[in-house]
Amino acid sequence: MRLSKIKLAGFKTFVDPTVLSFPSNLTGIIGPNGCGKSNIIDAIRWVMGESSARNLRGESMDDVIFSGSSSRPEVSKAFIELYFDNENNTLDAKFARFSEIVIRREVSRDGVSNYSLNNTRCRRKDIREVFLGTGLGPRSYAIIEQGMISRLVESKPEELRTYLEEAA
Amino acid sequence: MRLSKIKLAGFKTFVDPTVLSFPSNLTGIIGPNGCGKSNIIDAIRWVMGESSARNLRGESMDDVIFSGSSSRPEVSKAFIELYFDNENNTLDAKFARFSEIVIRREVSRDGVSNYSLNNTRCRRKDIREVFLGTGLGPRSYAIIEQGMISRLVESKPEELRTYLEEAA
Amino acid sequence: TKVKFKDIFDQINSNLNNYFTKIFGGGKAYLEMTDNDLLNTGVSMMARPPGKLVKNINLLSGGEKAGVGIAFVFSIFKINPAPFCLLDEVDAPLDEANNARFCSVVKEMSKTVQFIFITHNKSTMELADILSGVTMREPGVSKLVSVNVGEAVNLTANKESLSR
Amino acid sequence: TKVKFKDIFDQINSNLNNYFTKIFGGGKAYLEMTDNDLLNTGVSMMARPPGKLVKNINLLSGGEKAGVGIAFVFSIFKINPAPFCLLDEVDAPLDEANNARFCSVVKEMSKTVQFIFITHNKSTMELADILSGVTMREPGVSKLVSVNVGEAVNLTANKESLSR
Ligand SMILES: Nc1ncnc2c1ncn2[C@@H]1O[C@H](COP(=O)(O)OP(=O)(O)OP(=O)(O)O)[C@@H](O)[C@H]1O
Ligand SMILES: Nc1ncnc2c1ncn2[C@@H]1O[C@H](COP(=O)(O)OP(=O)(O)OP(=O)(O)O)[C@@H](O)[C@H]1O
Ligand SMILES: [Mg+2]
Ligand SMILES: [Mg+2]
Repeated sequence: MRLSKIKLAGFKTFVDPTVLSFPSNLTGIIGPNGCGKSNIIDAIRWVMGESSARNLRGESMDDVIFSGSSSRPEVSKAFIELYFDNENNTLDAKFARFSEIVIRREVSRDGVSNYSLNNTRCRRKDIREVFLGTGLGPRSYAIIEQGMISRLVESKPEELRTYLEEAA
Repeated sequence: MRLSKIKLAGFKTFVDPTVLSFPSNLTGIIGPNGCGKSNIIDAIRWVMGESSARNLRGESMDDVIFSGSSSRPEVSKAFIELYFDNENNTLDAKFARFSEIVIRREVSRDGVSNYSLNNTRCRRKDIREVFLGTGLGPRSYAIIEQGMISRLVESKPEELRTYLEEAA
Repeated sequence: TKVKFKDIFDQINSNLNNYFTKIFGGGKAYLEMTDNDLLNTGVSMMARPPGKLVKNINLLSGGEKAGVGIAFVFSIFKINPAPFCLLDEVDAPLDEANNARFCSVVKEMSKTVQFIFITHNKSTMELADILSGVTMREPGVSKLVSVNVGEAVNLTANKESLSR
Repeated sequence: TKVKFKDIFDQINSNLNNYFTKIFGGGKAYLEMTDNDLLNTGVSMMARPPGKLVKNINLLSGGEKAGVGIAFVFSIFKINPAPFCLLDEVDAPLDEANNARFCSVVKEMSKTVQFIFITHNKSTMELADILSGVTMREPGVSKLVSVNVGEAVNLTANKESLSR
């Protein structure tokens, strides 16, 4: 299973629908300060079920919705879609019949989120289940946020233990 | 008053007596990872009275003494001297008669520190008094440690207030 | 279960040392258990850059801590390779020599792991097969542009063109 | 005293905005009091890079936060210039355009303030009148070498020579 592309709309600074594809195993993302690079990482963690506004650098869950700029008004909703290529089917037998897996999350100003898996509405729990055992999740060792790599070695012994357990 | 040079001996990776002078107002310090650049900043904060081992990245106060390397044994004491040029006498009237001010701190393996001011033994309190009103001190706004600049804007309102009070 | 934890611990421990020596060109790094009870013990990390006798991992420098952190993440990946690995400016604290070794480890791992990395560092950009530029020509609004590697190295030299 | 605090608050507030716009080429930054009681009120900071309507300072990016932090420190310096200013890799999160503006602010302030700065960034090195290189030819032991700016820019391109 690999991530083939991400679709963003209304999410933080990605107000217009945007598609970022990942055809190769070495994709670099560059750009000036504040242009939206880390917002892409936030988007991936959000669609995978991140439920803490603080972990998305906001105060409330609707802080992820585009709040306007000098030339644009705020919008009322946001959605993110992750497209996974499941050709070699590394997921649970339950998902073997899908050659592509699309997870989607959308949110409106009232803070209520809807999840869906391959266009079928589902719960947050179902999304977590897709990734069970793969090491992925909103706070997985596979996603290193800006400035966190040096703090990893300063973690407490019980925190380091949970990383080992996730790998098991 | 300006900092004219610093002398280090036995302090962290500066085991051999070393003098770093600052003849100009724009001094850059460069070098590979782990070579000792931030240790110089720790040395300046330590001699000005820093009393928390954790703020010096150690566990106990003797962690600042050179603990050995693959080719050298550990040493038993460390000292740092800061030399200030006080020609234009910006300090308190009490120090007006000194054209140069040298503050020194030394520590031995038992963790006991001795301070001196222009070669005369003094207390930590006396060192703090030298810098009163100048904005300097072990945790002053004038010393930005590695990785701390972005965390400054995330400080709590009461912490930001203390910065303003220090400036007063 | 106890056996499984011990097994994982040993594997990650040996991988950690492997990746650490690759990134720093020597030295050693290892994990320690803080308690005898395998089901509850904490795990602590220790690392010694080449030629140093480090007493406490917190004494390491910013770049050394980043290098150890990267080695730790990669050592978990080796046991349980997640579908992708997202790195947000992990190379910022590294000097050029450590960064070059980090890039060659990533290149090696990219045979089996999908990497997506954010960087301001020209030599890390050269690692990418594909570069996606994010611009803000319209203030406050992100847009994507595709950039080729050679062009990018020039672009960052003159950031004006990406941010205008 | 109340009057003194209000006076300091107003001065730092206007300096903050001044330095912020210098580093980001526009936008605005300001302080707010969290309470009416001048003797006990907390202080919060707000910053808006050019063209953005930021609701909460925590949403800012890593580089934007570093820029605001630098502007805040410099705005205090303007009121009470401490004898020296020590900066340890504050330029690491900045892109080239913001870094260039940061360097010109430092150059301007260095007329009255003594700066000592640690950096891995070649364009910041060029700001220095004097460069001190720290080497570890003998592992674990720091030694100083004096380096001229032109040489340094080459040296970091080939860090081997500084670390060997
Ligand atoms: N809901 C939102 N609506 C509009 N803008 C937002 C929203 N949330 C965050 N932003 C803006 O996004 C910007 C931060 O973007 P991001 O952190 O992705 O930058 P970056 O490209 O990673 O920059 P750096 O190189 O400095 O790390 C901030 O300027 C912030 O104001
Ligand atoms: N008491 C001590 N005795 C010997 N070595 C020490 C002592 N305290 C710290 N060190 C060593 O100093 C090194 C850290 O140095 P420092 O933080 O100054 O590096 P740096 O030049 O700032 O590097 P970077 O560019 O990565 O930030 C570590 O390798 C640590 O082991
Ligand atoms: Mg970022
Ligand atoms: Mg350092």
